Order: sequence, then structure tokens, then C-alpha cells
Amino acid sequence: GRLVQLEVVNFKSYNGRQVIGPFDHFTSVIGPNGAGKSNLMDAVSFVLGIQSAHLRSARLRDLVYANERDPNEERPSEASVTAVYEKSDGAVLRFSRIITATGSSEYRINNKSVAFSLYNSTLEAENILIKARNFLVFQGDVEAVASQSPKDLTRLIEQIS
Amino acid sequence: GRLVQLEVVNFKSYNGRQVIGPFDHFTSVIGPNGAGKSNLMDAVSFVLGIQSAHLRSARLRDLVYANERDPNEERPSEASVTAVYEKSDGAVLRFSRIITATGSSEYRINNKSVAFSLYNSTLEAENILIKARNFLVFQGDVEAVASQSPKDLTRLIEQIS
Amino acid sequence: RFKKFNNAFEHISGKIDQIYKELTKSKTFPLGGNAYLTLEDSEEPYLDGVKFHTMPPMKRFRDMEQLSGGEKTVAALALLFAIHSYRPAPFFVLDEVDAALDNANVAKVANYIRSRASDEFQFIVISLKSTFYERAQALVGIYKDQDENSSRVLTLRLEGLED
Amino acid sequence: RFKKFNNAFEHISGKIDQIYKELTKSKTFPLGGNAYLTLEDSEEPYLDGVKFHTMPPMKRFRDMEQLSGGEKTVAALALLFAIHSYRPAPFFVLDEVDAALDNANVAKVANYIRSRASDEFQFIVISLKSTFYERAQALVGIYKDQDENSSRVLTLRLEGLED
Ligand SMILES: Nc1ncnc2c1ncn2[C@@H]1O[C@H](COP(=O)(O)OP(=O)(O)OP(=O)(O)O)[C@@H](O)[C@H]1O
Ligand SMILES: Nc1ncnc2c1ncn2[C@@H]1O[C@H](COP(=O)(O)OP(=O)(O)OP(=O)(O)O)[C@@H](O)[C@H]1O
Ligand SMILES: [Mg+2]
Ligand SMILES: [Mg+2]
Repeated sequence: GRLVQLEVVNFKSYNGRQVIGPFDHFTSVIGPNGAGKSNLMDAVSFVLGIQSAHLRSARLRDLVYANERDPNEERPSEASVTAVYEKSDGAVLRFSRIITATGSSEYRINNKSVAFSLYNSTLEAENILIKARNFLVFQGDVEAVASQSPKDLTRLIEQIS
Repeated sequence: GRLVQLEVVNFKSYNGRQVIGPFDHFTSVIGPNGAGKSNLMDAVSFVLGIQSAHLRSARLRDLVYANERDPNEERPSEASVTAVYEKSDGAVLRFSRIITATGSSEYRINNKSVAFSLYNSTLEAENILIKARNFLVFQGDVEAVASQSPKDLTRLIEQIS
Repeated sequence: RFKKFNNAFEHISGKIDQIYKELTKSKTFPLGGNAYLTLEDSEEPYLDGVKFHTMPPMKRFRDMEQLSGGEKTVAALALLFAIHSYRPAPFFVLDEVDAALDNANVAKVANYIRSRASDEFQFIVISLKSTFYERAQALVGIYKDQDENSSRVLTLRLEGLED
Repeated sequence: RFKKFNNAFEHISGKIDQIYKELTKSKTFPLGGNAYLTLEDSEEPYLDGVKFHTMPPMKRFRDMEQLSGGEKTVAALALLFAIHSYRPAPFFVLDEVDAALDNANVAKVANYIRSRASDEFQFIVISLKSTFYERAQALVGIYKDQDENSSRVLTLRLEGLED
């Protein structure tokens, strides 16, 4: 399968609804410091169910867009990221994760609300293993992959086995 | 004062005796990965009395040049780094630190052996504060300067006050 | 449990050297370096450690901590790609993994990615280096719209420009 | 003890904003950003923390952890240069501090260093980026002599070429 595009709504530095893509075989994300590149990676991690501790934000609400120039401006009540994914048989899956007004996560597949366990297993069926996170390398983390302890490497191999 | 040049002898990846310099007001050290640039910074840190824990080597003997292609070749028995420093009054100080055949450190100023306490205070008189290490930024460390805890920042300020 | 772990381990173990060689070959070193994995406990390997060893070309075995920043990055990428070759996820997202790489190593990593990227296996790589991103097939440019105080996106296809 | 600490603190505190502004000014933001230090305990400050706050241009105060890699690097360099201005050591050695910087920020940092470097205050900066080192006055080139299995050095003066 392949990732077709990403739809972000009020996520971190992305105001409003924006479509990012289409993604090619080899796509490079470029731009100046502070533009929002790592935030885009956070959006991918977020929609795939990664816990917000890995997204440089302590709480889900911090992931909602805030207009930094006008602290009094009310933040949007909801934020979401949708990953449009095309399976190898051609079927399209829309994976969505929403931060609701109450500050909790809601998961949907093709716009239908589902439990996280189904969301997770549907991703697993596409070899997207959230727990292992072996397909994501966050900024500043790459060198540590080489210096990790043997026990950590074992754990990683077990998670993907 | 200013650093005129560095003389390294059998230090890390530097075989034999090599003179590096002269250093300008603004000098940039360049070259491919693995060439020996950080090793040069380690040489500066080493000659100024920094403990080897900060030099990516567990023991002093690891700092002695080893011919990696011929593990049977005997390592040099001694290694040293000398910093040639010109004070603002024009006087020249040669700070040397030697790794002896027995694997310990020997300190010399203008080729005369001195105790570490004198070596340290002579450097302090030039505002080179070894304990604070505030004039050295090792590879990969810069971002942590911004995210350090308030207590660490206090300690650093105290060390240079 | 042993069977599952061993399948993964054997596969990754078989791939790591080939990938590392591809990332370390050059005119000076046509053969590249060496990399391998060892098990600390072969009876119940999932209970103990898996050790990762690398030797850049013409270098004797050294503790990973003695390698330079760039050498460590290349070793780390080889390990990541080897791990990823077992039950590969359909995409791989990398954020500024080329930070410590010189131009020659940037080119090797970019070429490796370009040769592996396919319909089944996408790479999305954030990079500040033109020597890296000029080898991608598409560019997603992110900029800050200061008036709106928001990130904005522009997508550009490079494919077909150089080939 | 209080007096010594306070002298250092007041000096650094007075410098940080000016330096940070110099590193963050641009055509889009002629004024640059804001940076300041606060004491957690003003009675016996050396017993508690000194907090470092930065606000990149046009950005509200955010926890340092929310800044991007490049923004954090610029903040860190401003703090380092501010600390260094109190009882400055005669030289400053920096190893690949530009790893996370885009071209515009690389230029600002290189220009700042070039403007501060003098007989009394040398900078020795390891860098992989030509946009950085092309602004230095001298280059120390390190390469690996593979036959001798040793690092070798070539020094080149750039001064006078561009000025
Ligand atoms: N909830 C939010 N609302 C608005 N802006 C936010 C929010 N969360 C983070 N930001 C802003 O996003 C910026 C960081 O963006 P990001 O980390 O994606 O940059 P980047 O493009 O990766 O830069 P670099 O090249 O320096 O790594 C910060 O300036 C931060 O203030
Ligand atoms: N005692 C020693 N004898 C010989 N070689 C050594 C010794 N100690 C370290 N080395 C070698 O020095 C190399 C590392 O050099 P260094 O860290 O200075 O590279 P670098 O130029 O900073 O590269 P990068 O740009 O990747 O950071 C390693 O390959 C290591 O094997
Ligand atoms: Mg980033
Ligand atoms: Mg280095």
C-alpha cells in the first residue's frame, strides 16, 4: 500500500484545513527552520496513534493550532489529521484521529468512529506497527539507533517479529 | 591572548607529530566524516586538562594513536598535545600534556614539568576555566544548552563567576 | 516466541552487511565496510541483548562510541534499513537524518533511498541539504505564512527534470 | 558568593537579548526576537535555578521544548555567547553547531562570529557546511591519509579573497 496524502485540520502550526501531498516514492520535505516540517512528521505519528509524549507536547490540547500572535484569540475547538491510504488492492482507507473539544482522542476509519483496538489492528494488517515505531525516525534520534544498548535492540526486534 | 597553534603527537587518529595552525580570528575546521575534526577538538580539550570521559575514550591509553589496519603494530609508547599560546603581552606559553608509557598524565609549561594545580591556575589567569568548560561545545551538544534545567544553568554561571 | 524472534533476527542479520556495504562503498573503498549482529544469549535470545558491530572501511573493530558522528549515522541508517526490510511498513518517515553527514555520505544515502523507493515502499524525508533533496522525486515545501501565522505547503514534482 | 554570582548573572542577563536579536533579525523581522533570564530564587540565586526564556520573532512565549531544532540551536548559541561575554576565554571551540540550521540562520551565526572574532577572541568552528565555512578567515582542512592510516592537516587562508 501507499500513503496518498495527509489532511491536517488545526494541527500544531497548521491553521485551518490543509492537504499535503500527493506523496511520491521518494518525497523530500524542505523549508526554513520553524516552518512546520517536524510538525508534519508529528501529524503522521499522531494519526497513526502514537502517544503525544513523542510529539514534543505534554497534552493533546497543545497539539491544537494556536495563533501565537493573538493569545486572546480562541483556539479551534477541534483538530484532526487524516491519512489517506491506498491498499495494494486499490481500496482506499481514510485513517482519522480527532482531538475533540473535551481534549480526548477519537478514531475513525472511512469517517466511521472505531475503537482504538480496531484502528490499531487495521494498521497492523498493513504492516504499520505502532508499538514498534520502526518506520519513524524523529529529529535528532538517528545516531542513538547505533549507540542503543543491546537490550533495546532486542526489544525492537521482538516488537516487529 | 590567542592560540597560535597546536602540536599533536600520536594523539587519536594523528600519527606522528603534526602542527595545526596558525589559527586566525575566525578559523573553520573542515573535512569529510571520520577525517579527524572532532579528534582535533578532543586534542584542545585534552591539553587543557579535561578529563578523558568527555573525549569519547574510557581510558587515557585509548587516546594514543593506533594503526587500525595493523592491530599487531605496536602502539607508540607516548602521546602528547601542546598548545602554543601567546599572551596579550607577547609572552609565549607552551602548555603540554603527555600520556606516558605507564598510562598517566604529565603536565608541562614551557617544557618544564608542573603539578596540575599550577597548570590549572596558569590557564585560569588567562580566563581559561577548565571546570566550567564554557568555551567548548562538543558535537551534538549545542541544542541541550537551550533545554538544560535551570539548576544546570545556575551551576554553569557559578563556575564562571 | 523463539521462532518469531529468530525469523526476524536471521533476516535482519542477513541484510545488515549488504546494506552497510552499499552505504560505505566508494572509489577509495570499492568493497565498503563490515557490519554484523551477534546474540548475547543464543538459548533465549529475546531475553538478552543483540549487539550491533560495524567497521567502517579500512578500520579495525572499534566500540561504536569511538566512531565519528557521520560514521555513527551511516551505521544507524544501515541498521534501520535492515530492520525495516523485515515486515516492511509501507512508508518510512525520516527527520533530518543527514544532519551529521558530509556531501559524499549524503549522496550515498540519497541514492540508496532512491533505489529502494517504490509503489510499495515510500520514503518521506525531511532535509535541509540541497545535495540530499535534489535527488528526491517530489518536494513538499513548507513555509511559515507570517500574516496568517500558519504553516503552508507547496508540492513540486522533480521527477522527469533530471532523468 | 552572592556578589560573584550576581555580577555574572547581571552581565549575562544584560547581554542575552541583544545577542539573540542579532541572531534573529531579518528583512521579515527587522527587530528580531526576545530572550531573557529569570531567577527562581532571588534571595540566594545560586541555590536554585536560572530560567532561560526565548521567543522567536512573532512567536508567543512557548516552552523551550516546543521550539524547532533550528530555533533551539539559535537560542542555545545566544545563551552560550552571552555567558562567554563574562570573563571571556581567549578562544571558543565549536563542533558542528550548525547541524540543525537552515541557510539563513547559518549565515547569521557565521556573520555574528566573524564580527566578534578578534586578536583577543578567537573562534575555531568545525563545520560541514560551505555556507558557513566560506565566511571564515582561515580554513584548517582535515583529511584521512589512507595509506598512512592517519589524519593529516592543510591550512588555507581565506582572508583577502573576498574582502
Ligand atoms: N499548537 C501550535 N500552534 C501554533 N504553532 C505551534 C504549535 N505547536 C508548535 N508550533 C510551532 O511550530 C514551530 C515548530 O515547527 P517545526 O518543529 O515543525 O519546525 P521545523 O520546520 O521542523 O524546523 P527545523 O528545521 O528547525 O527543525 C514552533 O515555532 C512552534 O512555535
Ligand atoms: N586512538 C586512535 N587511533 C587511531 N584512530 C582513532 C583513534 N581514536 C579514534 N580514532 C578514529 O578517529 C575517527 C573519528 O574521528 P573524528 O571523530 O575526529 O571524525 P570527524 O572528522 O569529526 O567526523 P564527523 O564529520 O563524522 O564528525 C574514527 O574513525 C576513529 O576510528
Ligand atoms: Mg524540525
Ligand atoms: Mg565530528
